Amino acid sequence: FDFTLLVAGESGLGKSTLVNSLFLTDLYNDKKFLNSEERITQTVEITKHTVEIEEKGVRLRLTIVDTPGFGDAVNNKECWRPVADYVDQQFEQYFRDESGLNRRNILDNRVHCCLYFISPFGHGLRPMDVEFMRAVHDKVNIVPILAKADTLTPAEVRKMKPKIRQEIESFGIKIYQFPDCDSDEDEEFKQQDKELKESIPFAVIGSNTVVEAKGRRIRGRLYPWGIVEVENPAHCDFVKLRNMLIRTHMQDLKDVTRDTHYENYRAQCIQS
Amino acid sequence: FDFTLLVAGESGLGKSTLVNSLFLTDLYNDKKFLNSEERITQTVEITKHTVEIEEKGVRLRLTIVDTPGFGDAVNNKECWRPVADYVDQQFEQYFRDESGLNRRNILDNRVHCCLYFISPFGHGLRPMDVEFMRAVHDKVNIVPILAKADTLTPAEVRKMKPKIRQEIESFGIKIYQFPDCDSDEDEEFKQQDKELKESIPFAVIGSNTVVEAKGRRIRGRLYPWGIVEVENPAHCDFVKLRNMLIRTHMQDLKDVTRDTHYENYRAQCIQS
Ligand SMILES: Nc1nc2c(ncn2[C@@H]2O[C@H](COP(=O)(O)OP(=O)(O)O)[C@@H](O)[C@H]2O)c(=O)[nH]1
Ligand SMILES: Nc1nc2c(ncn2[C@@H]2O[C@H](COP(=O)(O)OP(=O)(O)O)[C@@H](O)[C@H]2O)c(=O)[nH]1
Repeated sequence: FDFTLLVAGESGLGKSTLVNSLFLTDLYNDKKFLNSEERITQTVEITKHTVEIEEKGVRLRLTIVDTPGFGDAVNNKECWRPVADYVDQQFEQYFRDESGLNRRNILDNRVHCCLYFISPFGHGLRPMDVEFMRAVHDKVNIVPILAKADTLTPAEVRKMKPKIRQEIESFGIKIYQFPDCDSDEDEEFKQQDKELKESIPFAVIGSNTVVEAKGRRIRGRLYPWGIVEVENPAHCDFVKLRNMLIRTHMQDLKDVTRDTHYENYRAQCIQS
Repeated sequence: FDFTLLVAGESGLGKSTLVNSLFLTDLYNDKKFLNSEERITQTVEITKHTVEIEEKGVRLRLTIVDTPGFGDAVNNKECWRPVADYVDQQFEQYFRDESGLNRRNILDNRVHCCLYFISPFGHGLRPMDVEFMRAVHDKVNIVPILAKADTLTPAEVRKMKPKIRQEIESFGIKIYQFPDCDSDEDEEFKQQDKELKESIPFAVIGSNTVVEAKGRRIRGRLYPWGIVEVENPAHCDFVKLRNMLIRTHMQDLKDVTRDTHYENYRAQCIQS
C-alpha cells in the first residue's frame, strides 16, 4: 500500500515534528538546521523520505515530500513553483509509464495529499498561503493545517477556523472535500462527518518528546503552566487528522488523485 | 517626560498586545484588522499613537510608533525602508529645529528605543530580521524581543536565546547595550546586571485579557492545559522588560539616542 504525502509551509511551523508524531517515526532525526548565513541564500528544495510503517496490520510504504526553504526568504515570489513542478513531474512520469509497453508494475509516485501548514500568527490566511494553495489546488488534494495550535486559546481557535474557511472560499481555493456520507447512514455517523468538515483547518500540535502526565507517559510539551497532550482531543485535532489520513480517508485521497487531479493533467497533455 | 518607542516586526507577533500590557493602556482598542484581500496589497505603513501615562508618580508622554504591514508581503524586499526613513525624518526635524532661532521649546520626537519582535518559530534569526536590524542599528537603540514566548518550552527558550545573541554578533548587528555597572557596585547589583544582559532577547508574553488564577485576577492566557501569567517571572520576561524600559533604563535610552545616534546623523549631515 503506497501513499505519498507532501508537507508544505514555512520552516519552523512544526512540519517534521508533526510527521514524526503522526507516524511514530524518527524520519527527521538527522535533520540539519541551516545556520542563518545559509538560510539567507537558501532556495526552496524538495526532499523525500520513505518509511515503511504498519498501521492495524496493514503495511504502508509512506513517502514524505518536504519543502525546506519554502517561505523563508525576504522575497518569496513564486516559492511555490518547485513544489508545483514536483507534483507535475510525478504525473508526467506516471503518464509516460502508463502509455508504455509494460504497464503491469507502474510505480505510483503521484502526490496523494498535501498538508499545507498555516501559521497561527496570521490574522487568517497570509498572501503566500493564498498564492501557494491557488498554484497547486488543481494538482493535489490540499488539507489545510493550523500549525502549532498551542499558541492559540480555544476561543482563538474557534474564531480562526471559520475565518480561514471563509477566506479559502472567497479566494476560490479548492481544498480536499470529504465525501458526503450517504443519506441512509445513521445519525451518529452523519454527526461525525459534520464535525470532521467543521474541524478544517485541523488545529494540530506535535511533539518529539515524551513527558509524564497523570502517571502516564505521553507525547506532549512541558510548559511551566501545564502539559500539552498531543493525543488529547480537548487539546488539539491531532487524533482527528491521524484517523482521517490513515484510517478513514486514505483510499479516497488516492481515488481523487487518480480520478480528478491526474485526469486533469492527462487532459491538458492530450489537448496541447 | 517624553519617550518615543518604535515597535517593529511582522504582524501577528503580539506587538499591540504587548504595548497595551506594558503600559496598561488600550492603545489599540480600535485596531482594524485588514482582511486578506487588503493584506495582499498592503505596503508598510507607519502609525503613531500617543498616550499619557503615570508611572510611580512620573507623568510620561509616550509615543508608540507601529509598523503595520512589515514583513507581511510575499516580497518583503526593503520593507525596512519606511521605518528607517521615519527615524531619519525625526532626526532631520530635530536638526532643523536646533539650528533655528527659537531653540527653547524644541519638540523631541526622536525615536528612543525600537522593540524588534523576533518570531519564536524561526530556528534563530530569519533573513528579514537581519536585514531590518542592520538597516537601523546605527539610527536607533534596538532591544530584541522573542515574541509569543508561550510557544516555547523553557528548554527551547534556553537554547534559543544564546543562539540569537550569537547570530546578532556574527552578523555585526549592534543592539542597545546596557551600561556596565561600576566596579564598586555591590554583588547583588552586579548579579542583576549580568542577568539582564543574559535575558536578551526578552522572551515575552502579552495579554489583553484578565483571567482568574489562584484566586487572583491577572493578565494572562487561558489554555486547557493551564494558565499563562504575563507577570510571572517563571513564565516570561515581561516584568524584566517593563522594569528595564520604564524604571531603570529609560534615561539611558534617551541619552544614547541623543549622544550617539543623533550625533552620527548630525555628522553625516554636516559632512555631506
Ligand atoms: N509550540 C509548539 N512547538 C512545536 C510544535 N511542533 C514542533 N514544535 C517545535 O518547533 C520547532 C521546529 O519544529 P520543526 O518540526 O523542525 O519545524 P519545521 O521547520 O516546520 O519542520 C522545534 O523546536 C519543535 O520542538 C507544536 O505543535 N507547538
Ligand atoms: N500565544 C500568544 N498569543 C498572543 C500573545 N500576545 C498576543 N497574542 C495574540 O496574538 C494575536 C495578535 O496579536 P496582536 O497584538 O494584534 O499582534 P500584532 O499584529 O503584532 O500587533 C491576538 O489574538 C492576541 O491575543 C502572546 O504573548 N502569546
